[in-house]
Amino acid sequence: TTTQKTIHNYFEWA
Amino acid sequence: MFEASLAQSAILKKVLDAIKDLLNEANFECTDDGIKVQAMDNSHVSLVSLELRSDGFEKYRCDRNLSMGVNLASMAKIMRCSSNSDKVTIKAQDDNPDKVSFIFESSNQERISDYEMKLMDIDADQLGIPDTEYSCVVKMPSAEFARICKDLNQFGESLVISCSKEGIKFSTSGDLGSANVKLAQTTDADKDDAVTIEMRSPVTLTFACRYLNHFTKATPLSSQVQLSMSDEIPLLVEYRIGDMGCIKYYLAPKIDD
Repeated sequence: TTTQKTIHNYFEWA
Repeated sequence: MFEASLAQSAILKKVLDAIKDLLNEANFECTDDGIKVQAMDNSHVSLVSLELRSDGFEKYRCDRNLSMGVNLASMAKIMRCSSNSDKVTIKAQDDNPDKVSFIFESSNQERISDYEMKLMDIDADQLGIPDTEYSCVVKMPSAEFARICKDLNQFGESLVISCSKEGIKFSTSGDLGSANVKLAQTTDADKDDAVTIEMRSPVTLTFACRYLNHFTKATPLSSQVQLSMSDEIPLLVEYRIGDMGCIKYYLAPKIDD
């Protein structure tokens, strides 16, 4: 099975 | 005072079509450099980053930086009231406007229409997008990418993209069966139908097909699309908007548990 990551897993708040 | 004119509304209509199904609302950040939009879809799986540089407009004036919170469905309704060949002017009077005007002028100047749209307060912070040297950068015809995403979406929810020296492969499987499309690098890199691959190391990543299909709404903007990939980071799908900017979509991958 695969898990959908979110953008927050990679990009920080500026 | 903010005022920006484009010779033809068609380009703005295409830009809006490229984002309106993915995003409900977004802040249009206007500065002397141009207009920028950064927003995530509701599920925060993808991020859209749009840039329209001021020098690409026929006329551009932005006395003070301003942020316009736009309901994209409303703006799309208004843009549909313009003809593709109309000149479009976007105008906001105040430094902190609660409304924005769209003025459409026919090429013979005989028909002028204006539409005023209420703006929204959108509380959305910006994300910092790190500079990345991607393992693979693929340029391919945007219509081919759209066709592959549409065709393979019938088979499964997930699309596996594998990139190597030999080419780029798109694969999916589901209840009905499986599907693979392989594209080899072409010899003539200058043509619109060229497929070119710059590779540091091979990459295989899995993405939700649904989002990729959303991104292909930008196809009318550019004959080529650029896909940038590295292991376990978001895919970057990039379309140029003539010489005036670009639209970038980032999509978080699906990772094996």
